[in-house]
Amino acid sequence: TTRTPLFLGLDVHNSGLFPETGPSSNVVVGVLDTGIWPESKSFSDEGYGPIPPTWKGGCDAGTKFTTSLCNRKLIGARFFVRGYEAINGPVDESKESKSPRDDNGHGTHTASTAAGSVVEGANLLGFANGTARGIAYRARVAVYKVCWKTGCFASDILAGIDKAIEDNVNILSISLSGSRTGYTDDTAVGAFAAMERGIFVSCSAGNNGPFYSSVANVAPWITTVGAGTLDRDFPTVVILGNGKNYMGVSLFSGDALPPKLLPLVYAGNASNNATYGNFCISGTLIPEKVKGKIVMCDAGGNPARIGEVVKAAGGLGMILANMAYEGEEILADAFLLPATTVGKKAGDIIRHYILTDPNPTASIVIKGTVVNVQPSPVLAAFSSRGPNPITPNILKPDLIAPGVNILAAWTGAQGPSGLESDTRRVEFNIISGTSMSCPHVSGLAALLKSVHPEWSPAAIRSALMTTAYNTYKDGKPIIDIATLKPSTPFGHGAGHVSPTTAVNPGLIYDLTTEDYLGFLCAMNYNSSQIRIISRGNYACDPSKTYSVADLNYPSFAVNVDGSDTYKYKRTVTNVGGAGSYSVKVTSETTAVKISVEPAVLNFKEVNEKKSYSVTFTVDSSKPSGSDSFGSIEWSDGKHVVASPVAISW
Amino acid sequence: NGAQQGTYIVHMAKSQMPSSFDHHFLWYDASLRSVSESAEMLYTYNNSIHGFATRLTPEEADSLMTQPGVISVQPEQRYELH
Repeated sequence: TTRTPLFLGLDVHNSGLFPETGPSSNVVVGVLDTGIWPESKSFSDEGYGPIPPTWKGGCDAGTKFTTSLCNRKLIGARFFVRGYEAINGPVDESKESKSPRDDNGHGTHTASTAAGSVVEGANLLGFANGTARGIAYRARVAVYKVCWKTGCFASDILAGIDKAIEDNVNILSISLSGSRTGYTDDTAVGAFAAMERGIFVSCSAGNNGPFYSSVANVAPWITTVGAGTLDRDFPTVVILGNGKNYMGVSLFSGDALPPKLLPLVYAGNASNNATYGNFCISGTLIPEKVKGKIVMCDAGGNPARIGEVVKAAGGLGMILANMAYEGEEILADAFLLPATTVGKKAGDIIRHYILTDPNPTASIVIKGTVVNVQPSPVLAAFSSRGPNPITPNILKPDLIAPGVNILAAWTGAQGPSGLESDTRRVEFNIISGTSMSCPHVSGLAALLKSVHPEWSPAAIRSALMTTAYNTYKDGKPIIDIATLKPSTPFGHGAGHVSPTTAVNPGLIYDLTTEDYLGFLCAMNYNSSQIRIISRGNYACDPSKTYSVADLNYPSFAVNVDGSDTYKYKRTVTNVGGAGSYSVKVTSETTAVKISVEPAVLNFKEVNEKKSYSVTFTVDSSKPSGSDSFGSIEWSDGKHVVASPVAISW
Repeated sequence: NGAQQGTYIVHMAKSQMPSSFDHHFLWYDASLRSVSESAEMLYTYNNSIHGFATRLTPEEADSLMTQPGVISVQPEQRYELH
């Protein structure tokens, strides 16, 4: 990626935090996705040492993919297709590569985000130019192609995880999800097995935001990653005939519009479809009414495809107006004609201008790439939200990372818009989603693993969470672009990742397999369900009282169910030097009182463990659907170990 | 037999493998054969889960569920990229 390493503080003056040589290049990031484009410069192995001796993986040959395409960077490339073929019939090898080769682009993008090699002069059609590199650019990459044209099937996913564990990856990056029925779901079960082998599993939280309780991949042994923006944008200016200007976003890079105002028409008035004409659906625009004009379409489908429809009807340019669903979140698109997306507010004004002015005109100016955009990060509207739909007393998502307009490597089999008609071929593409934020965290986990090889997956997650930030440098809270108001822990979890502090978190909340099994007992899972997940003979102890509240999680969620008092227990492990940690609690309303015992924890040596208990006293009469937030922070003056608190009635 | 086949994920209690089998893959295969002569074993799993993936009709799936050592027979889910 370009820009993200700098945005995350991983640039040159912090390179000492994560030494480039030695252990960092022995960490293997496994990516379950659509495969890989091995010719990409992001998988060059120039300057890499021999493959780590612990590595047991390899490369599968197949359509347009020989094992020689693997190297000391791309050390694993496998594909799993039996589940897909069982349903769809044999792969049509004229359309899809029955091999690890990525025909889609998604897998190449995520793998290079997590651990791509350094590539100078990377850009998309001139946009976002810079030095591209993966978050853990010295780590090795192993890809497991489990996603095909019509989707990703559980039997293939489980086979990919099965092999990744056997191959001995250290990190597993999974940017997909299915239904959210429980922890016996296949990826949750596979992730449990990986966690047991010390493999850190990060998953995308899903793109169903900003809807309440829309978060996916919520198993507590998975790190669930939401998406935020970078400090980079691709602005445009829409100039109207009445002299007013409005900002938009675009990645169009072809011939600009003529430097004059052009006739402007609203698709709803230039269509043969009274009901949906405003969405510029294929075949609904009347060429005589749009030819040589700029067409305003309402958002509702694939932006590039909408642009394609306007272009085919003879339109010179397009203004795509967000509707209520997209609001002010404007994702960049590689349009095939001079076009821009504008937010709902601007869209409503421009639409009103068109419908009231006797001779509406406009022009679109593409401004290119700008950086140091503030405020940033903001929480992406599409980023799925809590509360956790399966266990409301475990806060999810865990944290957020860059996931909007991310440039990373791309396939040579598709154009940047993904449209069949897009014959352009690019080495890098800019796309958005929690699929992009997840591999950022996978890469960060690889960096932490290289510096702290003894840390468990839970310890890595804890370090990333307790050091995440949820305010800007000026102290103001991170904004949620869906509401233009402060984001909450149901949106950003513990906050935005901060790798430079995560490497030295002070205290960590560790968890073992046994702890997670105790959690399943607390969830009243029966012996069969526990056996599915544990693959062993573990049984809950009938003499023990299990509680979700006792799962040693680095955050707190309380689902008020009538009682006024809720007790949680936590144990922290000292991974910094000796120190005396004092607690500070905050609560945004008097309806929630938080007390912590003891208020001071004194540590003399590394790996010393101390426990504390938290009592939440809540006004249980608050109306259902209310939320309240706060925090519990421990500090020794050098480290701040922060945990969010989310209370929901 | 015309009945609609589907892909199922079968979770097995590996520790319950009868001593007559040398390898749990052989036991899985025998369990599957007991409900269908023709069912295809798509995958056997050893690390992510204990069990296998296969194509069955709903009736065969129900019947497999009654076999010793079978913990669950779940219809395969489809997942989507984010």
